[in-house]
Amino acid sequence: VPPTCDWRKATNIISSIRNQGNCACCWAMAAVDNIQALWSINHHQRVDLSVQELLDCNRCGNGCNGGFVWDAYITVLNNSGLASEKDYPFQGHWKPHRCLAKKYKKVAWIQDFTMLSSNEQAIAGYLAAHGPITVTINKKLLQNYQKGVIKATPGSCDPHHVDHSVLLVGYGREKRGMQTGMALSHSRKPRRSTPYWILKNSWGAQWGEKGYFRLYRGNNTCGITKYPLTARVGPLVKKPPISCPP
Amino acid sequence: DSLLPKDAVPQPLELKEVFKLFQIQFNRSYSNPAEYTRRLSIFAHNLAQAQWLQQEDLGTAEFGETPFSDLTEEEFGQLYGHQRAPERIPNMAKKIESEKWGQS
Repeated sequence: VPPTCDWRKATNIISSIRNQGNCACCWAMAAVDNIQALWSINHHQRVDLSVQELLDCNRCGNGCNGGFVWDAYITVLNNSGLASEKDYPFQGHWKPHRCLAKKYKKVAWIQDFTMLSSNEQAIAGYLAAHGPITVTINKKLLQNYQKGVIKATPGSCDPHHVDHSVLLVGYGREKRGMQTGMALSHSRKPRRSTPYWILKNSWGAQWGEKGYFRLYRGNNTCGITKYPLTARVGPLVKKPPISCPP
Repeated sequence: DSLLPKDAVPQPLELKEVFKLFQIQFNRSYSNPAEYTRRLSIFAHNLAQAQWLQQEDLGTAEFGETPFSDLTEEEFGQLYGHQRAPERIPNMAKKIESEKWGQS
């Protein structure tokens, strides 16, 4: 597993930050971001895919009232792909029984989807080798988050109560020493770097670190390892043509 | 009418100033004075919550004013999560255990 990985540094892999507004569609945006990134990695072709198609055509019919990433993938499989964002644009609201999937040409599709192991080292390895994946976390600490690496305990952020899906785009280590009072009071201890995950949120670029945030890597912070899911795009190959930039 | 010392008096005004800047930054307006007062109260609560999180966090995160600082925890949960609690993952069959060892 490479020591660092940041798919944002690769050209045309990660799309710009989305804003779900008052529509609880994080699940659809995370799934579309995952498929778009994998399509770019495997086909060297940038596509902008329709989130609205997932909201209108979701098999559970809940649209902006919530859903899960696996529902999004099943919808893509059932509809044999996704239309483009240009043809089927995001509205920020949805009405049941208004699926227009058959009206527009499919511009990308998936073969399958899979859930990864809950081992954070294995997740890092898969991320570096194959591309960004989706994760579902407890979003409790994100309402007041501005920047930096969140390191929580199960007491401050319950890892079993996961309620927000985002795209995992990389990982690294913060070189500064830990900033807790305890660490500072023990000045003889060597300064340790903080391992972190880099996650893409869908709450606009005004939030967090230009729309991104970082979680501590190594203690299942906020339940990040509970549902690591990804689509499978393209044929099963040993190694995709692009590797993750350090 | 207050028993507070003189230097404590400006605090509410400072909060209102901070809230005014928040409203400008994130383009927020409220329909009536009652709603404004409610949102101001929620904003103050969230700033206090952010301060507490700052003390509790074990990493390097900074907490404070965000675009969601005028929302209650419940409103934030309803608007920005996926709401429904996952019951099970699709295609994950339940494991049927036999009462006798050796039988699948």
